[in-house]
Amino acid sequence: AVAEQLTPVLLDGPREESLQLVSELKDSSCSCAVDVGTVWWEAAGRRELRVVTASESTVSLWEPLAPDCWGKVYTWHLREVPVIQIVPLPDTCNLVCVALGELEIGEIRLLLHSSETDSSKHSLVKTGNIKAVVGLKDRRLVSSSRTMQEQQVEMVLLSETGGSKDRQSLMPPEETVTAFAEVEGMREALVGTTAGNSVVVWNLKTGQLLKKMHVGYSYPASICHRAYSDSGLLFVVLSHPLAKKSESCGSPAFRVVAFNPHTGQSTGVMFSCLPLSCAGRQGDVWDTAGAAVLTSGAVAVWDLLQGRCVAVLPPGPAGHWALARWATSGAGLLAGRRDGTVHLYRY
Amino acid sequence: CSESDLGPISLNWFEELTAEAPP
Repeated sequence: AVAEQLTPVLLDGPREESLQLVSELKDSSCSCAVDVGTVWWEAAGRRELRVVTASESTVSLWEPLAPDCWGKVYTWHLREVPVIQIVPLPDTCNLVCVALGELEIGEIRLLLHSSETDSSKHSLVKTGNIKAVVGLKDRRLVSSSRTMQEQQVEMVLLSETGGSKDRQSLMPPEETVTAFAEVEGMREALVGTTAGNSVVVWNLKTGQLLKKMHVGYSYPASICHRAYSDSGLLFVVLSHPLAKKSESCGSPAFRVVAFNPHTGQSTGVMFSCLPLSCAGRQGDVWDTAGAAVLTSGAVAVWDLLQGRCVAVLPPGPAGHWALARWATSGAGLLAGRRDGTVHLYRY
Repeated sequence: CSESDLGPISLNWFEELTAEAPP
């Protein structure tokens, strides 16, 4: 039964109609987009979803003006250190979190703006050789950083005004943590992947490292995206940027692996493979949907529970897709080009 | 997944591992 489950299920022709283009925004001043995301914003008693775009030296906030039209509200300029990524903070309002650095993340900053007072600021949350960062519900930010001697894993509780209210150290594993993922429905649990290809679990309240479980050598450099706890098992969505193609499974983009935290044993539950003759991927997961940019410049979308590729956005005449991110709260998929064009799709 | 694949399953794994792990 397990072998049967591991057989990839790929549609011959992925249904593109599962993605509907809602609107397009174009940052004409952007020479090279590095990331795109969404943030909840509350102003004048109204809460709405806004789009955030980032280039190396600027981060811009966009508001919906009409159903298919976006206007730029504000641009923060960050000239000293290049922006590497936008760090989503689920359910947080009026705060944009960005990671900056050269090759690796060197600092994490919070960006604030008030249209009522027309004031803006950014505050430094963390500096160091930061290897991984994740934003969690309830304005919590967890990061791992490394010195020559030791690794530090820390959770920062952010204030509404962009400060750090509290800090909690988490017990670091011996291996470098490469990614974090929140566990759906378990506020105090956090999952991480390590450079040694293990999945680790923390208790965020006590800071304890609860378990280390090996992923397996067939999937080097696995990255965790999301986890769900159900019926005593921990289901972790992993992406495999470096996994090689195999005859039985094709090239895995995402895999759902069930771990028994009690025994440390694991088994693969579902594969989501690259469409035929596609290579390379850089992925993002929301709920049970995965999206990845392929080296061809296309964006592929998977239903991770069924292991099916459900949509492919081919590269258009205007250029290749370079970014694919899920909007917060299931509001859709954001696909971005390097020239600053962003398409928002309903999924 | 069955118990034979993954060993005995505990619904309270998080609490049990918290009690067992070093503080």
